[in-house]
Amino acid sequence: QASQKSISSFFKKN
Amino acid sequence: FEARLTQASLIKKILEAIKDLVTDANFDCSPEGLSLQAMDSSHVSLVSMVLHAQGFEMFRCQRAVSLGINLASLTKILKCAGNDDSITLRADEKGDKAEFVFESQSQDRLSEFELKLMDIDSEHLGIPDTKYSAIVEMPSSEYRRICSDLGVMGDTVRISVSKESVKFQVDGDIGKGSVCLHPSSVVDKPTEVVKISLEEPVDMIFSIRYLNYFAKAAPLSDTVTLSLSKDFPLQIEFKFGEQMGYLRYYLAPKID
Repeated sequence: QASQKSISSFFKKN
Repeated sequence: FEARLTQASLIKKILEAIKDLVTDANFDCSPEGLSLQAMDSSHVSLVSMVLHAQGFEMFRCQRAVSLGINLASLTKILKCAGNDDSITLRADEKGDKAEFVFESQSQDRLSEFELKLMDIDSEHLGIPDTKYSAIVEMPSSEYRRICSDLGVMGDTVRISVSKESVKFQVDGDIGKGSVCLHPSSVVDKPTEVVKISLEEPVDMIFSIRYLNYFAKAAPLSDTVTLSLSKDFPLQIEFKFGEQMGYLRYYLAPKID
């Protein structure tokens, strides 16, 4: 089963 | 802030394309244009919309202002606009309400609505300029069909891009299926083209449910562009025309 990552773990907070 | 668009249908379609994914969002007005960035409630995907100032019939913004809008409320108001109506959006510096004026093409019908704004504390994410490994351009109707067809078979889709093809594969409880598109060799209509530009082959897994949410943007553009890089969010772009702007979705990959 593939696990889902959060989008904010890829893009830095401004 | 005051801006006027000739065709209300553009805003109506943008809203249709994001309202099932995002509940509340800040519409950021600046002298450059109108933009929106929001994550879905599960923080798995990100919507980024830009409408350039030059795409408007009239655009005036002295100072940047954020309009916090509940998208279900905005949908109710936009239902009152005809597709061919022009739409004027106004907000003052207090930023506690926004005004919408819809005017028919013949200018014999004018309707005005006021929407209460809300304070939305949303974090703005920086999306880096990315050189993607694989870029696929295809008709948006084809994208919508693939997502809808494969979505009945399973929860996830494996997207594999090579120089020769882009393949969408689903493996579910009742069985499995795939759709494979090859780059067009004969081009009759530019809007029916499948194009692949490849740095290196990619093979990634994504949630079909989200790809289906993004397919609601198909009425905005004849073509859609999918950009992929290993272990990085998929970017799906619908352009509103050359100078107008775009709607982009980002979806975090599923990791095995």
